[in-house]
Amino acid sequence: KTLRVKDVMVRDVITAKESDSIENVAKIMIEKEINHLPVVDENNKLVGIVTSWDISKAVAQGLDTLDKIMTREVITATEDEPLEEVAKKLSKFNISGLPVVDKEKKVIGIITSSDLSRVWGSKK
Amino acid sequence: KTLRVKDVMVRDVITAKESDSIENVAKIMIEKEINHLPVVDENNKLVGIVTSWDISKAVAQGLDTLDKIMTREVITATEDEPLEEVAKKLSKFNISGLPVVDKEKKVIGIITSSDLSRVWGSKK
Ligand SMILES: C[S@@+](CC[C@H](N)C(=O)[O-])C[C@H]1O[C@@H](n2cnc3c(N)ncnc32)[C@H](O)[C@@H]1O
Ligand SMILES: C[S@@+](CC[C@H](N)C(=O)[O-])C[C@H]1O[C@@H](n2cnc3c(N)ncnc32)[C@H](O)[C@@H]1O
Repeated sequence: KTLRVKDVMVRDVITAKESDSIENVAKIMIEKEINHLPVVDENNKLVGIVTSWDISKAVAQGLDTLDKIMTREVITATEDEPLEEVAKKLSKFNISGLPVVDKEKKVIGIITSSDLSRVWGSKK
Repeated sequence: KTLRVKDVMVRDVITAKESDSIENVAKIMIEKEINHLPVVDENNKLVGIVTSWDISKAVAQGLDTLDKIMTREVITATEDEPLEEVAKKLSKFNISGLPVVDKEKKVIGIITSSDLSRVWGSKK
């Protein structure tokens, strides 16, 4: 059976708002032990993504607001996509996580290279 | 054929020194687009690891030296290990990269969940 995004994705997604400070975003990453935070608007629609790599960019370049470090052109997945499709996108864009969105671009999950390595590692 | 760490690992490892500043470590991550830096001594022996997650910790907790954020008890891989073994370790310790060391604990490579997802994603 081909495994799909919906079989593996985390559904309880921790997100950020555009108005959040860099410090608060960093605190959430540390508290939840995660690296990827989709940024959403008040309707839970995807407007960007911020990762711990972006926090490093803030430190490296002295940037002080989320707006200056978040990525707005987000590569996403849909829940019916096969896992191989996710792996191809991660590799092609040199990224390690994809927000999963519905038809209205609402965030319904997230899937990372750590999820893929866990799933494929245990199937052997 | 069982794929092993040596078949997949990156051999040209970018490392940090314990005396490096948090800002300089962040600059290397941004310049090289990486998240994991093994920390080595003058003999290239592994003494710790620092990731972009640790840089987020510095921001979240106002920590100002590498010594305060790096991890010293490092989970590593050896080049003959099967990839499944790497995946198990990453999942068990909730981490996303392993320095590859030789018998003298010298760093000879690095392997991440992104490498595993790329390799297993393309084999299907
Ligand atoms: C290009 S990657 C390079 C570093 C490393 N390979 C990694 O995966 O974090 C870092 C950048 O990718 C962006 N990024 C991460 N996930 C993304 C996604 N799903 N869509 C678009 N950009 C993303 C981050 O905002 C960050 O600016
Ligand atoms: C526990 S993980 C949690 C966040 C996320 N799961 C990740 O992979 O970055 C973050 C911590 O793991 C540590 N770490 C990363 N790779 C490691 C390794 N190979 N051995 C020991 N600790 C490691 C980092 O220094 C950081 O303090």
